[in-house]
Amino acid sequence: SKHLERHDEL
Amino acid sequence: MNIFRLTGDLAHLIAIIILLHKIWKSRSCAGISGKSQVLFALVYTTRYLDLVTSYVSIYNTFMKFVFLATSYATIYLIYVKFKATYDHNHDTFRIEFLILPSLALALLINHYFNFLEVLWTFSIYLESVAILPQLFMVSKTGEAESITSHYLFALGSYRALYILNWIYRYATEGHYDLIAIVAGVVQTVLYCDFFYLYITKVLKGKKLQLPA
Repeated sequence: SKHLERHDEL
Repeated sequence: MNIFRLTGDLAHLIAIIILLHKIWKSRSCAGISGKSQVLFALVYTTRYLDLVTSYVSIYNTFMKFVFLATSYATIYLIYVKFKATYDHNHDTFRIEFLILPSLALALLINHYFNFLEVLWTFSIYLESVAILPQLFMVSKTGEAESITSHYLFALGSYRALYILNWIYRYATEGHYDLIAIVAGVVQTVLYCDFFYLYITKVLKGKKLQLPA
């Protein structure tokens, strides 16, 4: 989920 | 989402459409580096593995899917369908010199040491240099078709617009990602020489020709 929090860009 | 990121994403999308359209219409991939396109496919594949593990928005999922699909379509056009027109004699950049250092750096400098995160970091590092085989090809032949120049300009603009997005996000949300920012700046700097030639030549109707 930390991954999701940070990588919300393309 | 803000205006800088949206226009950045659109510039990226437009670049891909310009490239696919050029190859399809001319039935030729002359002047296009297949190696840069292979690197981009590798970039999207390693970055968008999270397509199956995490959901951000319909927009994100759709764009990731489009970038993946179009990158493989481009490779298919270059290496299969219009293979005879592929200028491999001028596409001689050694991509292992970009892939291996990017991988090593991703293993050393990342936010978290796990599989998805290291691959995400690798994709960020690799993307920053993935255009080098294409720029090398242009410098080797000494010229680029206008349409190839438009493609490069749109593709270069995308990360430059992302830098504005990151400044905006830092100012409004306090959000920042140092790995993406440093790599994005490197990526944009690599295009600077090209941007200069594009503005001073291509936009004035001249062909992009490098001084002999």
